[in-house]
Amino acid sequence: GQETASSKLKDPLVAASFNLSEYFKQFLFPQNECELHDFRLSFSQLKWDNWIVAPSRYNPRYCKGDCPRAVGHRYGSPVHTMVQNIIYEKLDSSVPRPSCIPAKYSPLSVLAIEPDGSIAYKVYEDMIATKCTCR
Amino acid sequence: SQASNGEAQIAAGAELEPEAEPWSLLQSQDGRDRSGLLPSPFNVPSDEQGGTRRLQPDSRALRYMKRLYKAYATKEGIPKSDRHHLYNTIRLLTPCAQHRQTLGNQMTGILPSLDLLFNLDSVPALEHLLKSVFLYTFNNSVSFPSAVKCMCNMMIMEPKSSSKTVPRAPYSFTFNSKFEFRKKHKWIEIDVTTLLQPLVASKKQSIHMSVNFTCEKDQLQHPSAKDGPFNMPLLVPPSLLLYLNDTSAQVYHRWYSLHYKRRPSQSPDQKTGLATHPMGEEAAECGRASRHRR
Repeated sequence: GQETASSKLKDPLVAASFNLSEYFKQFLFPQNECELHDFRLSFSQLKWDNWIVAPSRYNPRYCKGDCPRAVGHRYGSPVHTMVQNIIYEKLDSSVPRPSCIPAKYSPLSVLAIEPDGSIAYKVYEDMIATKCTCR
Repeated sequence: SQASNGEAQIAAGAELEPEAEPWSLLQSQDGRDRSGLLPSPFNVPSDEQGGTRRLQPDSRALRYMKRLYKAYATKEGIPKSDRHHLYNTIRLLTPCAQHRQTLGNQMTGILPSLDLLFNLDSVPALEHLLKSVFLYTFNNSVSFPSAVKCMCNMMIMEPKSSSKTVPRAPYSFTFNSKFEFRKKHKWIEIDVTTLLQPLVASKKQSIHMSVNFTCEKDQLQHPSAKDGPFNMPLLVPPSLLLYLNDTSAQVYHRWYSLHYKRRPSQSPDQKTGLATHPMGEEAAECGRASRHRR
């Protein structure tokens, strides 16, 4: 059926679907999917450098990106997240989409100067995001 | 009267008996609840808002703490995992008041005795003392050709008591310790945990003590040590290093996170299940596995 095949190729729909790169794009994860991003700063930018002596630089990291529809297997999200996504897409778009937020943190060691001039080494909990999730 | 008699015996300078609990006689003078003093770690401290300046730390103390920081954390501030310890806070206090009681004699190795006052206001109620160390350094980096043996005598003085309470006799604690001086000796650490534990635990506002050193060349190491002048350099007044476990929520509790991380499926009630399981953990594990299979 060369004639049929060639006539079909002229059909814009068929041509597009045969454009494999286009075809596979629908299976790729969205480029800006929910994931961890770095943000290196110094405590002088937070205006804390008059009492925090160390570390000199700090990367709290943060979560940013869209939450895909199939969140369960990638982000360990509860079923509620998928339900909320369906509500947003099908029922009521005033309900927000699931948000991309930190799921785990790690501590930070800090060297601080107390008001009386004494020096304290402390390890603070939950200062660096280490994993993101959709909720 | 019972308490003061007990203290008088202790004050006679008797060696501290390990099991003695001399400080149980003390009541906390101030009875002030200090939990309100808890520094919320990252709110801008109130004194900055009030415009009052923060006191600058002692430069030697800051150098020591920066070196300690490098030993405990990476450049990005990540705690080093090879440091397994229970304390999550280390405080270095420099004496807020000090003066010399006696001049001492450097040639014979008797150093001037010091009267020191440490302010404990920066130690909040939720920080529990695990270890305390006296930190000595020299006013110039010295190198000793030989070993030096020192005797350190510490006397805890009662804080200025109000007229109501009976003034208590000071309590002395003789600390025999030998220091090995090497080239460029920087710091000497003297563990004073047993001495200060009761004071910090009873939430004292300050520690008032007198300290004197007597040093001599260690004859055992160098028989010829008897002769020749012995020029002992002056010690800079000591700092006090407190290793504490801060039990407030914002601070990292290594033992807690390791424990609960190790068994992610472990919820507290399941844990009790394990505890009651006759065969212990392994059987419970395989029991759970078979349940999963079913």
